[in-house]
Amino acid sequence: MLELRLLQGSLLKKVLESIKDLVTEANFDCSATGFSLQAMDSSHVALVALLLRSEGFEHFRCDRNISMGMKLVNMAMMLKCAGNDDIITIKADDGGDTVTFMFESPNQDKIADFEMKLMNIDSEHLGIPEAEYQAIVRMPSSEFARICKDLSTIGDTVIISVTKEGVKFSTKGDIGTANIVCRQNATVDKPEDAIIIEMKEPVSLTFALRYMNSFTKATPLANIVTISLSSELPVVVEYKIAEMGYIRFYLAPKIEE
Amino acid sequence: HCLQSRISDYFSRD
Repeated sequence: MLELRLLQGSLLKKVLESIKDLVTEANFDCSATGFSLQAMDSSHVALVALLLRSEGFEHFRCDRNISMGMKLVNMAMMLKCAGNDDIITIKADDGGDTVTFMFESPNQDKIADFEMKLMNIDSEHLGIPEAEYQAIVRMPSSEFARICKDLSTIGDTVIISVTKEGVKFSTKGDIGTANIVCRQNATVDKPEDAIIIEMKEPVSLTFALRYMNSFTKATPLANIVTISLSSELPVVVEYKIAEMGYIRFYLAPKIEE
Repeated sequence: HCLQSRISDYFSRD
């Protein structure tokens, strides 16, 4: 038996909106730790890892570890039927082939349940080792989204370079080139407006902007985005989910032929 | 010219 009650149902709505175009179907895993997912896009270039910790739920009952295969567009469609202020409860029976999403309005005057068929998904789970990154950039998530959107009007790829000068986002296309440099800016009035760059060594990597733009759909989840770069690893674009966990996007770089 | 690498080039199956 599984029963997870999330007071801030809008979080789950936002999570689905941020991943449904990147990943078609995925297994949601539930254990004492929480509600999690790891999935790759169809071309295996990007990977998303989601964790919503059990402590973040108002009620969390998961009698045994369970993996539920869902088609994400269908799940997103059902969650769109929940109001932004609704409490969402996810329910499933052990060994069942359906999951139920229950939506309660804040004053309890409307209760809806939507039952969705589960599917069997053969997905490989990858081990993601803890790594030391050469550079970590923390910046307002809206600023990062703006940069990715602006650059994709010029080119298809972005070169992200971190030096002691700051972080530079560059692109090149048929009509010309673009460079956006953000300098460390820790002394702002609001901490969420700060750009903080931790650099151990300079690093420069090239990525497909199409994926970066897809990751920025998670912007409504967090004011701050953390971008971790290392020359030997996929970039990690992380959005923390208030008090609950995170959504991390991993993107394999483009490499010189 | 740049080639797109894949996640499995970096992370292996659990």
